[in-house]
Amino acid sequence: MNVFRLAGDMTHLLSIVVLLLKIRTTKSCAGISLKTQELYVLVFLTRYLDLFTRYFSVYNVLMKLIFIGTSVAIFWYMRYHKVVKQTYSKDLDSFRHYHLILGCFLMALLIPFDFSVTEVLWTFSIYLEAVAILPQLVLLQKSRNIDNLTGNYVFLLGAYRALYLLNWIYRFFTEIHKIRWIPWISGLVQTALYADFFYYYIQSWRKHEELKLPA
Amino acid sequence: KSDGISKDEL
Repeated sequence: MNVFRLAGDMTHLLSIVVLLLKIRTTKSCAGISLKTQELYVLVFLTRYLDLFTRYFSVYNVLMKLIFIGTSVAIFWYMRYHKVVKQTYSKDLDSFRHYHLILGCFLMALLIPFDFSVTEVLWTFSIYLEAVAILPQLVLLQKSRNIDNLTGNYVFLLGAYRALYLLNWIYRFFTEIHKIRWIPWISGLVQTALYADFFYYYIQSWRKHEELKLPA
Repeated sequence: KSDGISKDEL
């Protein structure tokens, strides 16, 4: 485990903590896309099927269980919690995420890492994660004001994949020495989707202004 | 498999 990978995982974990903190303390999920959260549940469930077949480390098992558990918890809060669900910005969350699921699944069938059920699902989860943030970004663009916790949540989520890119570069030279097309290209796409958001996030931070994305 | 050894990632 190198420092970029660990920093990436911790950033990912922190983004989830920030989101859960927002939901639990403010009892509000305003500005959060339920569609993106649904996609993450699907991403984790399809990627971590190897929990049953392969053991890497205690850290690995623990993190996988945390990601599955927290993503289901967030989904549950937004969908079923008596108070929280009333704050869901349903009308703004209009992205057709089923198209993403279908598109990624077809892509995974065409270009899987390997032709087996678990490997196709693993590839699907990589493709889907790359675009899962889209409904959230669209929702932010439609929101009048973006609260700090929501802004920080999305920033940390983007930073996580950017750190993974550094981790892959590091691992390529020190360890693996092989090109990993599927995660690399997907990871690049995933990070690139945040470019616009990063720009406005850093600007608002430097100017001490409220974060706002131009429509 | 080119990718098997790095499936330890999350």
